[in-house]
Amino acid sequence: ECFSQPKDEL
Amino acid sequence: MNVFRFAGDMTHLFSVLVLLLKIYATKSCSGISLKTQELYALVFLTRYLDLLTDFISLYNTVMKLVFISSSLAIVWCMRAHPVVRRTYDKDQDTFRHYTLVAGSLVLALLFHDRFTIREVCWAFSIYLEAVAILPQLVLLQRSRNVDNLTGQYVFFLGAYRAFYILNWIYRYFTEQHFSRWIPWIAGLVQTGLYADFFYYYYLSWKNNVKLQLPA
Repeated sequence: ECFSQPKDEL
Repeated sequence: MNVFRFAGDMTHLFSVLVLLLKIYATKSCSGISLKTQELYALVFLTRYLDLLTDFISLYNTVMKLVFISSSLAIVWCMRAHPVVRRTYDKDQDTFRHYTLVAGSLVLALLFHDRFTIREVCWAFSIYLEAVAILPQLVLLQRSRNVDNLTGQYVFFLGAYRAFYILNWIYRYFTEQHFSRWIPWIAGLVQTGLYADFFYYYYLSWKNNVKLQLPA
């Protein structure tokens, strides 16, 4: 998960 | 959830509400770029695919549904509403937005977390969101006289991005979210795009005059 915006965000 | 993230979500929500208010109250979408609204609808539809598979919190689910439905409603109004669609500045809203879609897709295919449909879509939505405001900024620039609600819409959108950056800085120091450099770059690009607008918005607010962007 080093690339994306945290999945708990909108 | 920290205070910056919450403030970011709320200003994002305000921006959508201001836009809906403008369209419903004035029955007009003049000054609003349909292309930007279509890009946002695409951003939300591709990013929130996880609605179907994961549950994070009631808050997240409700907000995602609000963003998807409001963006689709705005696009529908501008395209199909018998009164509103006639006020759309079609001739001035000429930004070739499909180039943004194509560019974001290429970037997403090259740089993503894992090569799965969901991860590529997620990355695509991050890139596209960073540039989706461009057609709106170009239209604002062309229409010169910007009505208050349209100015506030863009102001709240910019505030949302600024709060998200603060949120990431906060999370950087409080959690172990280290190498998340893609949203950092995308977020900075997007916030940078607003900097110019913010400056003129501030001037118009300070001098209490109508917002006017330079030619």
